[in-house]
This record gives sequence, structure tokens and C-alpha cells, in this order.
Amino acid sequence: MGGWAIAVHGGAGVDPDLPRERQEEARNLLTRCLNIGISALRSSLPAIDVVELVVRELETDPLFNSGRGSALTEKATVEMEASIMDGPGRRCGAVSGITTVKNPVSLARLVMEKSPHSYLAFSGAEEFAKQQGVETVDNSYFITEDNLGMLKLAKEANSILFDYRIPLESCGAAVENPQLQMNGLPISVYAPE
Amino acid sequence: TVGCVVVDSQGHCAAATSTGGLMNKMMGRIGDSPLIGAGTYACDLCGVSCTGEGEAIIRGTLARDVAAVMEYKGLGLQEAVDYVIRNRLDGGGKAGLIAVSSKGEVACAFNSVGMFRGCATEDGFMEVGIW
Repeated sequence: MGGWAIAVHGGAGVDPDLPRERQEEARNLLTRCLNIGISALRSSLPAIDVVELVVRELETDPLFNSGRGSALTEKATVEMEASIMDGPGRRCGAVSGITTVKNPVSLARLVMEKSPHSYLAFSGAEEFAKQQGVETVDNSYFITEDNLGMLKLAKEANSILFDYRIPLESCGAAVENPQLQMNGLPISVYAPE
Repeated sequence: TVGCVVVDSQGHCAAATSTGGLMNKMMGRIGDSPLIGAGTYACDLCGVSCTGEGEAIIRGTLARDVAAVMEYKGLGLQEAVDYVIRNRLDGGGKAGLIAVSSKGEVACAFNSVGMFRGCATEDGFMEVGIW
């Protein structure tokens, strides 16, 4: 049997021109989350507790696209989703369309452990959150100035941007380089969405 | 999108993924992150969390496929991760994933420009990367 191991990610849509200070911020957050997970593993917490603990930390920090700092819908609101899965017994829980729960990953875990289902969404998930007494906040808590700016640029570019943080000055690039692809198709195909 | 995969000292794997989705997305759009088998999967063999273009990840059932090629083709963790990123993202879809195995291995792969990621193992290995 090998020892413990952990990996974290903060998204794969990275802007090639990401400024150095933003890169530093990302590295610091990833390192902090790794260390939270490592000390939990050293205290013999089970894997399912460690993944929830680390993702909660990532949701709470506004740097990456989840929880506070989530990408915005076409109506400048936040609709979050999360899932969690435990290898032994392949137990799992998932939620979508979450607008007020501070840590969606913990609601997903409650779906896995306190409901007969594996996936709850939108008003049903929000109702379940109230029953379970999880921490809720106003939707505005999740919205950041950065993302309002990016939504504005995405609308001007008439496009859907992947979950990457791009500094405002270079987002214009998204407008200039029409060959921006998504799923192998010109991004404009998605414009109606 | 953010995610974490862990194998503990008992060899048990787990995975979790959380996201706000895509900027300027339609109301009601569901991505890969909450879909078990697409953005998140864990079993006796491994734990996987994906990120990137949700529609491509869903079509490729990326997370489950890592476990499937380990189970049915006998691939090791890094081979399985590389195989899936290379062969399951059709139509130029861009994505990345992180994975751990019940043997205490950790792996990641992506075909996008970069992926914010970090990993560590009990024998002291630790790496944080972007590109």
C-alpha cells in the first residue's frame, strides 16, 4: 500500500498573458490549500473529509471560479454547482443551480449523506439546504468587481469565456482574436447562448 | 472551477469539484462539475477531478474513463490520465484533470494553455504549477 497523496486544481482556462502577480497569487493559494490537506492527512482524516475541507477553502477564496468569485450568468447572477464522491462504496452527492449556499461542496456532501438521492438542483437544492441548516448568504456575496468587468467584456465579445481569470486589459484580445474556439467551433457559434 | 483529489493512508480515494461555470452562460446551464463520471469520479482504483470546457468533458465522460482504462486496459495512473486527455476530447475540446490512485500515486494532464494545479505525496514530493 502506498502512502497518502493529494492534488488540487483551480481551473484549466489560463490566459497566456496572465500577469506575474496574478500567477503568484494563484501559486500561493494552491500551496496554502495543499498544506491544509497535508496536515489533515497527517492527522489521519479520511480522504472524503480532506477533499471537502480543501474545496471549501478554494470556494471561500475569490481567486478561482467557484463559490465567492464564481463566473457570472448572462444576467450577472451566480449559479454554482459542485459534486463529491467517496471511492469506497462509490457514494456520491451533487448540486446545481445554487445561489445562496456559501459552500456548495458541503451541500453536495449532505446530499450524499442525508438524502436518498445523489443529485439535487435549483429550488429543490436550496430547500434541502434550508432543512439542513447550512450557511447561506445573499447572491451578491459571490459577485466580484473583476467578474462584473469580465462579463461586460464577454457580452461585448458576444462570447462565453472559459473559467479563466483574464486581466481586463488583455480581455480585449478575446474580442480581437475571432479564431477563439470552444469545443473546436468558433466561439461565435455559442453567441446565441 | 476548483477541485481536489485525495488518497488517504488506508488507500481510500475521494474527489470533489466546485464551480461557477462559464462566464456569460445561459441561466440553468449545467456543466461537467456536478455530473458524476464526467467532472468528478472516485472508486477503489482512483479519484479524478476535471476542469475546462464542460460540454466536451461531459461528452467524453472524462473522469470515469480514467478509472475505466485503468480497470479494463490495466493502464497505470499517469498513462490513463494521458490516454484520456489525448483520446477522449473530441472536436478540439480543451480540458485538464488531476487524479490520485489507491497506490498513493498522483497525476495530472491538460491540453489547454495551462492549469492551476498543485500536488503532494507522503514521501515529501510537492509541486505547484500553472503552465
